[in-house]
Amino acid sequence: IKEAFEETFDAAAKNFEEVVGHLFPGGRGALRLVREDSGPRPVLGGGDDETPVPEPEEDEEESTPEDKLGVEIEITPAGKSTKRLTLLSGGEKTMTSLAFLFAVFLARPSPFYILDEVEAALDDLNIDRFLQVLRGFSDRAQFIVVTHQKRTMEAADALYGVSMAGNGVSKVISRKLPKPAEEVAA
Amino acid sequence: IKEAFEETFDAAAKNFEEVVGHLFPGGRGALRLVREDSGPRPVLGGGDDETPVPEPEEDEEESTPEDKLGVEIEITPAGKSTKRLTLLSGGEKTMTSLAFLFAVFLARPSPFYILDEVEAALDDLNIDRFLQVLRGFSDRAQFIVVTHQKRTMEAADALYGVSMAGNGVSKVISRKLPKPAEEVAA
Amino acid sequence: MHLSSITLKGFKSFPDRTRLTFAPGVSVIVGPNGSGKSNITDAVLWALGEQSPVAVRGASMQDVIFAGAHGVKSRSEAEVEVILDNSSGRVDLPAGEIAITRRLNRAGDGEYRINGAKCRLTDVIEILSDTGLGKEMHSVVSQGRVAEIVTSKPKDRRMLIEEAA
Amino acid sequence: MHLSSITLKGFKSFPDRTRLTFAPGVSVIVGPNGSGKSNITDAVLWALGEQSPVAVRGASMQDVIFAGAHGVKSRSEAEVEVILDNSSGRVDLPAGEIAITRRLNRAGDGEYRINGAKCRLTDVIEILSDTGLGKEMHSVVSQGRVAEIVTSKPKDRRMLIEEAA
Ligand SMILES: Nc1ncnc2c1ncn2[C@@H]1O[C@H](COP(=O)(O)OP(=O)(O)OP(=O)(O)O)[C@@H](O)[C@H]1O
Ligand SMILES: Nc1ncnc2c1ncn2[C@@H]1O[C@H](COP(=O)(O)OP(=O)(O)OP(=O)(O)O)[C@@H](O)[C@H]1O
Ligand SMILES: [Mg+2]
Ligand SMILES: [Mg+2]
Repeated sequence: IKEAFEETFDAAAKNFEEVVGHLFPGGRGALRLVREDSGPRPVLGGGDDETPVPEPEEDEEESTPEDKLGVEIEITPAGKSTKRLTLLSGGEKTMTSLAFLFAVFLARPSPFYILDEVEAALDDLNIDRFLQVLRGFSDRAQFIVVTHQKRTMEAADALYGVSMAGNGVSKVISRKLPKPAEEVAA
Repeated sequence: IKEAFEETFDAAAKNFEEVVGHLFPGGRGALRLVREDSGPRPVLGGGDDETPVPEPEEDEEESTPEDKLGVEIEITPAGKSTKRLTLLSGGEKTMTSLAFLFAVFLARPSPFYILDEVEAALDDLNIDRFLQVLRGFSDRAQFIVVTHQKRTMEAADALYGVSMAGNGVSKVISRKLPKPAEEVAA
Repeated sequence: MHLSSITLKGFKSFPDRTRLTFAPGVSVIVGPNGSGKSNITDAVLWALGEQSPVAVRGASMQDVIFAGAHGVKSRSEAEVEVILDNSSGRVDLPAGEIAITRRLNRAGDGEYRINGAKCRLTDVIEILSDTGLGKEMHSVVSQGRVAEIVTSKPKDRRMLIEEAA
Repeated sequence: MHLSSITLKGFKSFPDRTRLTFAPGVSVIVGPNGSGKSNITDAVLWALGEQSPVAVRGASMQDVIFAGAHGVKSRSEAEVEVILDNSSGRVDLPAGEIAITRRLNRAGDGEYRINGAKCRLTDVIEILSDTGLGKEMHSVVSQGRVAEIVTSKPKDRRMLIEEAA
């Protein structure tokens, strides 16, 4: 079990760096394993002189029970310096979460993903970056996306229109769409 | 103090019903004072046979210390039946919160309001309803609205463009706008 | 494998039997505020065994049963069926399709079925983890919750990766 | 009364002195994700005495001090000045303007000033409640938090009305 986790984590960490390249052009990101008792690292002013989980030669890691481990996210949008995740903007937090989600997906795809209004905080440029990545991955998993944004509708293979007459009853009409004009190579 | 609260509450409750008429056309809403120990009322199936805070002739209310009181929100969008607030959609929850905010504003205006991306969950129809109410009230208080929506920009008297060059430093450019074409009477 | 259909009956704003069929690729669900889009998201979570009413925006689980509306009687029971298409043979089952059905009535009695046969929640959970769906902790992102990955604790993220692993 | 200007220096993504002037009516702040819009919201909350770092998205209050960026040195201190225009005479003060300034350095030392004169937080709170701003619990809605009124407890809403009263 522990090996499955470590293998998935390593794959996810590698994927995270790559997906961040697409969602945060010019930026960089990383996932780190941390032990629960290593207190909050002073992140302001950056500094990589602290390695939260030691290299395998330190036998401490071998004895760290898995439930004491955590996954820390580091993200540096282009031109900025790494700070606390909490200081990120609403859109940046969403993009970081999506990068993590896609990183885990690439390591271990689920058969389907349901994403309900995940682009609410994103500006048009970021919605386009998100949709480009989504379409690129849509051959490997099914994505069902709930939205009220026109841009997102344009990325659909099939559209489902939900409406409610004045009587509190939902109704659904669906239609397949011709392939979107821009087939983007991931 | 208690009288100031009751007076403000009564005004807010009256305003709430009116604002709901604008934000949820065809719907209705009410604010109710409830005592803390009256458990969750069964709201499914509606029913007004339970009055959470008794009429003044019941001397219990006189002795209810204010910190045992709460404000319950009831909202019934057009055509639906009153249910738990939690079951409302994302957009409906936002509109209900805005109705409450405006109701309190009408009872006791603050000099200014800062609203940061409050329309993120709203579709275009609801954004327009919100903006119409906002412009109607803008002679009574100053509203500073942060958004990334074009529609909201059109309701502005003055626009402030924030940008960040690739160096992590924010820059602001502002300009006054001619009065929006549609001056809406509140 | 992909989700090939979901059928809602008496579930939230879907009093009458409503079936949505999905193909692989990107499916986009649109509509005005309050029309019922997130109710479909909730239906998927619910059919796949969600135990917390809060995760489907209720206070008690019976809140998911259609409660009536203007001129429409309430229903006494909610039922959702999710069909997973296994034709790629990903899951080690003889069936090309896995139909998971969940029911609940106002008295609080509920049941699960896999391909029509009554079963327990643990059977549903087991078949889902075989398909890679886990506790769908990471494959269903409910409205308003996408940024939780960033605001959650390091060990919550670790659990998310563990579940996928 | 209205907010007539806010000046940020060393605060979050504003290392150099930046002043925004506002008139009555509707002012709209726009810009791309991460450009600094909500940092302005945070600056208003902060200058008016916000005590919780979490309310301005920090873990410690020093997180609001500009921490440096690509080719730009970090700053040692953050300062925000908010000017309230009192020309309508709403607040019972001789001044036509109320300037509230807050400073904080990396050591954690901070101060407040009203119209240039050093004062304590309680003086700021008092003058604000005279203006009807209360603890701005209800007049500043931070990003992502508008629906809290609906998801909060009945007694939180009562406190919101009490503060306005
Ligand atoms: N048990 C129920 N019976 C009847 N109606 C219900 C029930 N549960 C929820 N609803 C109704 O469903 C509606 C919410 O639907 P939903 O959350 O799917 O909307 P949505 O399309 O996602 O909207 P938004 O774009 O605002 O997020 C609410 O108006 C709610 O009253
Ligand atoms: N102390 C600090 N020093 C330098 N930069 C900071 C500091 N605190 C926050 N920032 C930066 O400010 C940016 C966030 O800005 P802000 O939240 O105002 O964006 P926004 O314009 O509201 O974006 P969105 O539309 O996504 O909500 C982040 O990239 C963050 O790294
Ligand atoms: Mg929704
Ligand atoms: Mg913001």
